[in-house]
Amino acid sequence: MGKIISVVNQKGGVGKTTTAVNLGAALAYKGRKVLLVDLDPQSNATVGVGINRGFLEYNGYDVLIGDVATVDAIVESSVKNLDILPSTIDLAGLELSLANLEEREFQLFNKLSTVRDNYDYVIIDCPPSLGLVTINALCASNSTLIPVQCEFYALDGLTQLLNTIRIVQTRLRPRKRDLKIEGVLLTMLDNRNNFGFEIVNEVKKYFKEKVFNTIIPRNVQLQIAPSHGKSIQQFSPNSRGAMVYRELAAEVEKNEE
Amino acid sequence: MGKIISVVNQKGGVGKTTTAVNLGAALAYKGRKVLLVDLDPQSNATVGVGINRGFLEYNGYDVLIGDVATVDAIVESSVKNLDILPSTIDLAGLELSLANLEEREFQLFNKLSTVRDNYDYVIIDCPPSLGLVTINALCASNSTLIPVQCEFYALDGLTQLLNTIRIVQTRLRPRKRDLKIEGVLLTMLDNRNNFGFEIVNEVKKYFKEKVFNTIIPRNVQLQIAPSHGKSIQQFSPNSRGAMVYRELAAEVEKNEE
Ligand SMILES: Nc1ncnc2c1ncn2[C@@H]1O[C@H](COP(=O)(O)OP(=O)(O)OP(=O)(O)O)[C@@H](O)[C@H]1O
Ligand SMILES: Nc1ncnc2c1ncn2[C@@H]1O[C@H](COP(=O)(O)OP(=O)(O)OP(=O)(O)O)[C@@H](O)[C@H]1O
Ligand SMILES: [Mg+2]
Ligand SMILES: [Mg+2]
Repeated sequence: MGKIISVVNQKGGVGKTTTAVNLGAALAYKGRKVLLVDLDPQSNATVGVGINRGFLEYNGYDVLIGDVATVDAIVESSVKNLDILPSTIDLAGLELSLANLEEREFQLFNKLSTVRDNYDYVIIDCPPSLGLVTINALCASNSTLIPVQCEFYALDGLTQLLNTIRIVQTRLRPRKRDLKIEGVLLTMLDNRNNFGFEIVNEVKKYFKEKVFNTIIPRNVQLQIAPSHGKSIQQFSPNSRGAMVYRELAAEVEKNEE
Repeated sequence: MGKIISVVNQKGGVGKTTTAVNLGAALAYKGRKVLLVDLDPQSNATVGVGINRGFLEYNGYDVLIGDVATVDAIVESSVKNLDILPSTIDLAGLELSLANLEEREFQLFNKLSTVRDNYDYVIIDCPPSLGLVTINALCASNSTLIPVQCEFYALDGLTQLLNTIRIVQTRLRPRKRDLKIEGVLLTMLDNRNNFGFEIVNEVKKYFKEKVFNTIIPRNVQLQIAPSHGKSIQQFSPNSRGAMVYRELAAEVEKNEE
């Protein structure tokens, strides 16, 4: 049964999409079958794995709100062993459409249950907000991976995020209380100045062993890869960016044991 | 009558808050009376100008959804001549609360009309989404300032943003069609690699004279200032970050002529 991991942080630009795409690709390179779910109307993850949004027949909105079967909306990506449930601008209407449904928090959980056994991992990329779309991701996942940029505003927002996760764990999923924190991932560490390292120490003090050993440095190849519709593993396999995401994949697999 | 400028981009982490706070502060330093409106539940702009959220009696939610008068919720910031309508986590419920109101797109426009004449400029910091909260900001403003990070994903999202602005200009504000684009601001340009400059050229080709001459470089002081609850003008007035936001303020004032 595929493990479902949501990549969540309401702070914008902290590396959610970059992590979802490149962790997914690193697991796929190790031979795991991976499904990426793009829940962001910006559809960065969809573009980042080489999908042309104009050629898509269906997207995540058709599955969650329409009545398209999940398996029919899933497409192969430019990465071997990595499929994606793609996003388009249609998802901009998802928040308000979900609000009117019965069991509105569990729509994604229900729709993924029909395909999750075809994959070893399902990784969900979330938009930068804590609304119903992100709540759906938290209710559908076994665990959540929290990217935290090594900057001040990103640190400030963590309490809000933890409160939301606690609400999901206690009120929405009491029967399954099993939403765990997969780990906190420090991202975009700029080793040219001390400020980033102060944030690293703060986060480690707060989250202790929940912080991944792998820290993602600022790396230009990670910025450029998506403009070619490729993961870092395909675009620049020997770069530091590719190496650290392989290390992260190894840590995630080790968590499973 | 105060000019109302909204700082909008649904892409996360592109420098919306950093621009709203530091453009506001640069105008205030020139002696202009400025009101900052923080519409983001993350309340980064509120923290960035030194407000302690725990001591606030009212916030933007109380004004937009409750019946607190706008003037009663406004507080002075750590920056002289700069007041703020602050945000707290209460604003996380704003999107769904607005959805149920009559004239739901014009709530902010109505609430600001009682105070805008007390200021030369009103600057609205928006969350990273194109929902009702951001629509309210677009419907309340004379113009919109669009920060664009010099990176691929930020460029990819511009079409969605322009579509939303066009919808507001034609469908929501037909009588006042006057929502202008104040300008497109290139942010976080890293002069150590060529990739950023390629994005600069793309944006200039697309937006032509709408792109501000001022380009904001990556600058560590801009990252650190908010952790002290200060604008860059107070924290490090001789830094490159402070200088370019003063240049931007001069361009915005020149647009007025
Ligand atoms: N380690 C890194 N080094 C350099 N650039 C990075 C790194 N990780 C991400 N980026 C770049 O930073 C920007 C923000 O990253 P990304 O889009 O993945 O964040 P996000 O959290 O998904 O944003 P959003 O909140 O808009 O969904 C992107 O342009 C991306 O290419
Ligand atoms: N020119 C710059 N140089 C270096 N760092 C910057 C610059 N501008 C902003 N930053 C930093 O980049 C991060 C993102 O900026 P900011 O929070 O202003 O973006 P935003 O668009 O408001 O994000 P959100 O979408 O979450 O609201 C912050 O940590 C900020 O301190
Ligand atoms: Mg993203
Ligand atoms: Mg912001």
